[in-house]
Amino acid sequence: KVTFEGDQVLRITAKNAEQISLLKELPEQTLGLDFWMEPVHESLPVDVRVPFHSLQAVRAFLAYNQIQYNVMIEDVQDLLDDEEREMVKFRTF
Amino acid sequence: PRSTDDFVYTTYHDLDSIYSFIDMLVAEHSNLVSKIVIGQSYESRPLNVLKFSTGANRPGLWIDTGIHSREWVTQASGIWFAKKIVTDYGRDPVLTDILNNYDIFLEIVTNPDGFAYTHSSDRMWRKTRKPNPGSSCVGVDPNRNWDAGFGGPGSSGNPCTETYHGPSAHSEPEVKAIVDFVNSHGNLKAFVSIHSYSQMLLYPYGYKSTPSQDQAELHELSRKAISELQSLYNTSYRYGSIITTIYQASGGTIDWTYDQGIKYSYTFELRDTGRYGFILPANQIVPTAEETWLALMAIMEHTKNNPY
Repeated sequence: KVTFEGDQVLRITAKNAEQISLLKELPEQTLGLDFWMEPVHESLPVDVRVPFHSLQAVRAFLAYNQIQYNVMIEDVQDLLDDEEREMVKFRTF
Repeated sequence: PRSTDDFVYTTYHDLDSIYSFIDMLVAEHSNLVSKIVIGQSYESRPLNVLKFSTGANRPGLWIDTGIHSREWVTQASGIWFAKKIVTDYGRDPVLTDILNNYDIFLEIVTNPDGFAYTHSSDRMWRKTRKPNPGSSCVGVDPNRNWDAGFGGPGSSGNPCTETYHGPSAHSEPEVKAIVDFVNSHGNLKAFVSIHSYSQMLLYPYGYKSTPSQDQAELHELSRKAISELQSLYNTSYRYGSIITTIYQASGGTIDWTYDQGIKYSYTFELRDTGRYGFILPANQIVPTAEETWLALMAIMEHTKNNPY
């Protein structure tokens, strides 16, 4: 079973089309990125799940290019554990 | 649960639990609900569609959820919709009038292989589970596999991407089954495919920037549906054509259904507002389903009142 310990979801706010292009050029597969909302237009947020092992590289990239972001989900696995507990609770019930 | 009254709508369920809910609902309301198996998934799971009908040879309204398997709030909303229909028929005059003139078809788990995989192996799985010859990557994006601008910009030819369109249009059994059903039924008047997340109501086209010929009406109906939705919990939505509101996406479901002549073709992107994404807490399932239902009712009522 794939687990997501330490993975984070970043909500990125691009200022302009240039920053959207930079985000599109991120090596998705190399970094294991999972775009939950793809970079499309600066009027729409970009949500991306970043595996723990790529976090530092992605944060550095965003900082270097002065691309604003906030952490939407601190640890994906924590949320999934909550979800699973909830389901098990009701199944037992 | 012994009946759909004590089924727990406020939590997520696995595939077996949803299938048993479907069978329970049919057994409890056999005069109103039946189960149609429109085909099989790649891994041979039944593609179950609930048919709500009060008469023969009626035009139909289609709703599907779960075509992208990780979008769990959609399947959970589909379960709630099914119970809402049997509860309100005979009580709610608008729904009763709709069902006295139209059939409603509801496919709750449109991508069962992917959904089972999100429970067993990878909660973030989105695509189907059919292997791709010549690639180590599995699965096709079932919302890029339709014969509407198939293979165009806004879909990928790389099997390892999330928007891989597949080897050919309708190559995925989960998609082909719906195509065959739409063609054999031949009288669907509305088609709503429900995704999450980002709170949008979208209409054709996604694969081209040419406005649909019914753009003005579809836009106005979106506005009305969204204001109904927002009236409950003040959840705000964007709305418009796919290509102008989000991006170019080729091979999409509702572009194909619209091109088949089903005028009222819509895609929903349900909650979340940007806090949980695909991992929407279970306590938001019912509020999400309730608000979405108001928009669905607006679309179904408009379809009924504007026969074509």
